[in-house]
Amino acid sequence: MLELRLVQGSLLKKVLEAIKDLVNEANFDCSSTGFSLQAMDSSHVALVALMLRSEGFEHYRCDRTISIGMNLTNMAKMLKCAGNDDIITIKADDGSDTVTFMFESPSQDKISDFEMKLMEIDSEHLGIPDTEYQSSIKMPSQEFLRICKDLSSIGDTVMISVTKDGVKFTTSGDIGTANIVCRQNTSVDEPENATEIKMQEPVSLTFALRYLNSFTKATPLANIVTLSMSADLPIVVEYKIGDMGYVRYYLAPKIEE
Amino acid sequence: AKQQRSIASFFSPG
Repeated sequence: MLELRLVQGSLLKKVLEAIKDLVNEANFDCSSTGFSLQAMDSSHVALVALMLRSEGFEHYRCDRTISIGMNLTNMAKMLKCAGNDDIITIKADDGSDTVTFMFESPSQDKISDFEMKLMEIDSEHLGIPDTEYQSSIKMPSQEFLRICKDLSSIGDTVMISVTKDGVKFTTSGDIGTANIVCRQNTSVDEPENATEIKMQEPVSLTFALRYLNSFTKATPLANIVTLSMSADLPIVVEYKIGDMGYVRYYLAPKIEE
Repeated sequence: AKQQRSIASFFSPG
């Protein structure tokens, strides 16, 4: 028996919008720790890891660790029917091949339930080690979205270079080249407008912009995004979900063979 | 030219 009640239902709506374009179907893993997911995109270049910790739910019942396979496009369709202020409850009975999403309006005058068919999904789970990254950048998520969007009108890939002077985003295409440099700026009114650069070692990596653009679908979840990079390793693009968890995207760099 | 590696090649299964 699984029963998860999330008062801030809009978070789940935003999570689905953040991952459904990258991953079409995935297993959600439910344990006493929380509701999580790890899935690769269809071309196996990017990976998304979601965590919604059990403490973040108003009610969290998960009798045994289970994995429920869902089509994310269909799940997003159902969650779109929930109001932004609605409380969302996810329910699944043991052995059932369906999951139920229940939406309650804040004043309890409208209660809807949507039942969705589950799927059997074969998925490969990868072990992602906790790593100290050589460089990490915290910046406004809107700024990162803007940079990815702007650069993808010029080129297909972006080189992200971190030095002590700042972080540089470089692209080039048929029409020319573009460089955007963001410097550390922590002397701002609001912490969410700050850009903070931590650098143990300078790092420079190249990535396909279309994936980074897809990751920015998570922008409504968080004001701040963190980019973590080490030489020859995937970049981690992290959006925190309040204090209950995160969406992390991992993207393999393009490497000179 | 730069080649795109798969994400799985960076992480161990499991």
